[in-house]
Amino acid sequence: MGCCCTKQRVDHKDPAVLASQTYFNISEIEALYDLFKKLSSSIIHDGVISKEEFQLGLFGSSEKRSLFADRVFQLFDSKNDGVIEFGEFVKALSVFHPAAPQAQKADFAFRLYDISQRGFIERGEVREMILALLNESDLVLCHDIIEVIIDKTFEEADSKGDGRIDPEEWQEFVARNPSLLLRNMTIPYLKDLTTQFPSFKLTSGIED
Amino acid sequence: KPVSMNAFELICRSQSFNLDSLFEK
Repeated sequence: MGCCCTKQRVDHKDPAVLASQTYFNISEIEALYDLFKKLSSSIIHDGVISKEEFQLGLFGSSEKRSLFADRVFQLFDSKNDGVIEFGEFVKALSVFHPAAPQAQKADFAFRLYDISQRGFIERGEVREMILALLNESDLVLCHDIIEVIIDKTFEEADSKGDGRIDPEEWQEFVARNPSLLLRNMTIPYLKDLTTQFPSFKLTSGIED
Repeated sequence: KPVSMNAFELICRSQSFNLDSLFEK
């Protein structure tokens, strides 16, 4: 088992392999490795990004709790071992590449919002996300308004009217208004990493 | 204004998860 894990880690760090699996070219993956190194050594220099390091990168604080940051971290951590390795980092960021298909972005967003991870989004999950949003921002909404927003959400997205949004309904819902519903799913910086970030070196190889 | 939005539009507009900040420091 140990050999298998070691091999997997090496493969994940191979820029050519990652380039073939993502929307990044080899130079961009090497540039991303510089960002990864910075994030993964911000608290403990161990070659992986912990949740605290991820929060530090996002918010400038490792203490700030956020439901959405937690969910994004969980989705980046595809092996679900509590840390983000470089391969996981690159593959997850690829979804946020401007060239990634809308359906792929919508799928990631669906999994992000499917808090209970049961394969559909229910009213309780939507309410939990709105409450988290209010808790994490200065926005104040009364209970009745929150319920109106949830009603509106399901009127628009739950086309089958069964009280939950399934992946098919979600894709149709997003396709009707992608600019509003997927606006956080594209990171413009990823379009041309190597010129946007001249401080990122185009190095000969990715070190261990 | 928020009442005219659905929940997901509200979440997106609030920038609750904006990964741009990973690249801004």
